Amino acid sequence: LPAKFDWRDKAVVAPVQNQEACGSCWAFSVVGAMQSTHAIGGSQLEQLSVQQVLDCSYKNEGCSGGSTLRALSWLKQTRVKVVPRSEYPYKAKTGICHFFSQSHDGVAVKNFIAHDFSGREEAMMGQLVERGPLAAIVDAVSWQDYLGGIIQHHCSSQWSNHAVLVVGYNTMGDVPYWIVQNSWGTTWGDEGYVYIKIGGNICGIADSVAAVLL
Amino acid sequence: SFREQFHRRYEVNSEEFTRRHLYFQNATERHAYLNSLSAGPQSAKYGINRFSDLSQKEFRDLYLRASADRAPLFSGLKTEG
Repeated sequence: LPAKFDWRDKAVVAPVQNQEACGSCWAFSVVGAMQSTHAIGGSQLEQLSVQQVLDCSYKNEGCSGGSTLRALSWLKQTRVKVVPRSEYPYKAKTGICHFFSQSHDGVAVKNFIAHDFSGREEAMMGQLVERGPLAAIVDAVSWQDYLGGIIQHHCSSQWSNHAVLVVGYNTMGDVPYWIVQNSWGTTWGDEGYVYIKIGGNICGIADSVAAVLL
Repeated sequence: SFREQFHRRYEVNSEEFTRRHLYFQNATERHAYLNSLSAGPQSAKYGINRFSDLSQKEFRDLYLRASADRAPLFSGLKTEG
């Protein structure tokens, strides 16, 4: 594995988004992974509709919350094509599901791989490099006050409550860390990113990690 | 200055101002605690941001809405599917 790896360097990570006052992190995380995997496959990086997943993934509860694995399971089962964001823009509110024909442009999930990498974060680094950005769930209670730097304390595992996108890692310095894109806008954290120490399953970053196959 | 920076509209001395002020004070106490374990230039820093006038419950209720479905333990490179 390379000592550091960042999918942003390959221009396959979309800009940081802002979920606003809507519990849609699970949809941002899944759609972020889809967008990047699609671009890694050779397509142009295109932002896809988070609102479509929010409205239509009936196994979840829209702005009231949801799970990345349930959203991926729904996307895989239904083979729904997620349309470009411009055609189904984000409203930060749960709405009525809009249907598109299968001939409509969009990206469908063929499969996904989900694992608990606790105690195996090096293997998780391998998955990130091999598969693309990873949808992960974390305990983000202490993130209310986060300004920047590498989180090494005050973060539990196995009490996950937030979904994010892991886009890279860096093991070059004294403290190896994951590079994580959040969906709280660019005014939060380091331009919308948070760094989490690798090893010890800090914030439960390795508890439930999914890669998308398109 | 917090209200100005983060475009808060509640009036000084209103009921909401009093409540938000209390949450803000609680946040600064949290920051002191969270920063107390920070050592080294790379350590995480905690401080005032746009969530500082939310109670911890409000923050959880608004932003921490993901539920966790357990995934199988990773046991090697041939376990996909």
